[in-house]
Amino acid sequence: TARIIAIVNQKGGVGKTTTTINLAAALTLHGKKVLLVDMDPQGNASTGLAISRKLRGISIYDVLTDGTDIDEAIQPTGVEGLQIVPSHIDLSAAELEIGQQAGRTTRLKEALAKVADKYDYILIDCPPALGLLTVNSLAAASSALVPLQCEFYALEGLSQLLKTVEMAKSSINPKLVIEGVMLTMYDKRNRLSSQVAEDVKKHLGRAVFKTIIPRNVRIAEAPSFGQPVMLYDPQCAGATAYMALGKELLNRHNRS
Amino acid sequence: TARIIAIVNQKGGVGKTTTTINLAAALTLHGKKVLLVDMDPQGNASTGLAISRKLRGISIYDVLTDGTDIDEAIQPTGVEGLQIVPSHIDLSAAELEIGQQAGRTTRLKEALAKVADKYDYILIDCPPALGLLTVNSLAAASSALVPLQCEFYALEGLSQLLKTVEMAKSSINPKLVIEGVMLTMYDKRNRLSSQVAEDVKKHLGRAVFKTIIPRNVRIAEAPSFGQPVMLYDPQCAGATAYMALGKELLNRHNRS
Ligand SMILES: Nc1ncnc2c1ncn2[C@@H]1O[C@H](COP(=O)(O)OP(=O)(O)OP(=O)(O)O)[C@@H](O)[C@H]1O
Ligand SMILES: Nc1ncnc2c1ncn2[C@@H]1O[C@H](COP(=O)(O)OP(=O)(O)OP(=O)(O)O)[C@@H](O)[C@H]1O
Ligand SMILES: [Mg+2]
Ligand SMILES: [Mg+2]
Repeated sequence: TARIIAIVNQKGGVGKTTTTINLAAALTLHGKKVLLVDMDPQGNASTGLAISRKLRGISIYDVLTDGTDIDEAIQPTGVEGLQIVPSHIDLSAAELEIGQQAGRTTRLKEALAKVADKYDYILIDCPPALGLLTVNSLAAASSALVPLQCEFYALEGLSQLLKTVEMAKSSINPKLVIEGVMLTMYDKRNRLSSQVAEDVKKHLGRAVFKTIIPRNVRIAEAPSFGQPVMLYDPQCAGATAYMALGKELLNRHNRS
Repeated sequence: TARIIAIVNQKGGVGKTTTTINLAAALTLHGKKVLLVDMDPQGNASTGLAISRKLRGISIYDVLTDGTDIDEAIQPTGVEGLQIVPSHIDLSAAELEIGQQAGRTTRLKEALAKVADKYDYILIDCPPALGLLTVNSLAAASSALVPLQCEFYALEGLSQLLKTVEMAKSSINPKLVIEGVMLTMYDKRNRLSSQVAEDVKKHLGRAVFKTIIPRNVRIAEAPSFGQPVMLYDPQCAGATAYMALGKELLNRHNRS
């Protein structure tokens, strides 16, 4: 059955969506079947895979709030082997709508249980907050992958995030583990990147992925064409790095 | 009485905190008295001004949840003329705590009314979401300043954000106007930046600040020293740009 990975970090703009899309695409290029769940009301992962707003009639919002069958919300993408449950702007109201109901933290977990046997991996893109949408994602996930931008503020939030994952583990999901911390937007021209990278490796050791994602403008251009970077520019440094990350993840799970 | 400006954008990592700190410092260097309010549970603005976690005993959390007098929460910073109301990690629970109470959207507005006559400007740093903390900020503000990162995903969220500001204006704060959209992390080496900049200027015209903030590593280094960039490296491109932004804002208000 599928490994379910929540891509999470409450710090904004650290590469959660970029990692969800490009790691998902890399896994499909390594022969895996992947479902991407867009749990961010901004819907950047849906946009980055060319799912226009008009096509988001049935979204994760419906699955979470009125129990729509997740099969009805699953759509194909332009990437072979990659399907998506898109987001919807109404998702920002979902926290208020389901916030007081029973079972509010396990809606996503129950929905994904019905389709987990059809995929090798399910990747969940989370919003920049530790609210109900992220809690649902951590409850549903077997592991949490933390993209870490190589900058000062991003480092500050890391210890709080790891505490939150531990809390989710002890209160709602005992199986939850940290998949790893992934360094991204690494710029070898500036010493801030190497300082942050050294700091993280010193404190977290083996929990840090060996693959480091460089800052690479092709990665930032790809979503405007609705494509993962390895389809937009397969030879660029960004594409190579995310393919290597996919390989490293598969090796960790002995599934390569 | 003070002009109250909410620095807001639900997209994460677009430079809200960086703009709040550096614009606040620039305004003090132009001779103004400024209060910075950190409404983000991450507390990056507090950290970026060297307010350690130990010094956040009384924070905006207390003001919003149990009516602590805002005067008790105000502290000096290392920048002359700049005071701060720090954040606290408990602020992430404030949405749940005050979410069902009467007057929940105007707590900040009422608190700031008591001190507005002591300052020329009050700048509010918002979290990357359109929840109760941002709504409180829009209710309290006379205007909203929108930092816009010159990248594709950041552009996508802009129309939603402008709608939200209009909604806040019609439902809770008729005086609220858009101060302007400020382009930041502009990298003249890549065409993505100029494409986004042209697109925004075409659609929003005069609402776009003339000053463009370049991508400049000194800006990203400064918070690790607890300083605004104009104190960390006064001659760098980042410092010059934020000083120019301060001047442009003052000119708009005929207060230079
Ligand atoms: N390695 C990289 N090199 C260059 N640009 C990158 C890289 N990774 C991400 N970006 C760009 O940085 C910006 C932030 O990334 P992204 O939107 O994926 O972060 P996020 O954590 O999902 O943000 P949010 O908190 O708003 O959900 C985007 O414009 C993206 O294109
Ligand atoms: N003009 C710039 N040049 C270089 N780096 C910048 C610039 N502006 C901001 N940064 C860096 O980019 C990152 C994101 O900026 P910042 O944290 O201010 O954004 P934010 O919108 O407040 O994020 P959040 O959504 O998490 O609150 C930070 O590491 C910051 O130092
Ligand atoms: Mg995202
Ligand atoms: Mg911030």
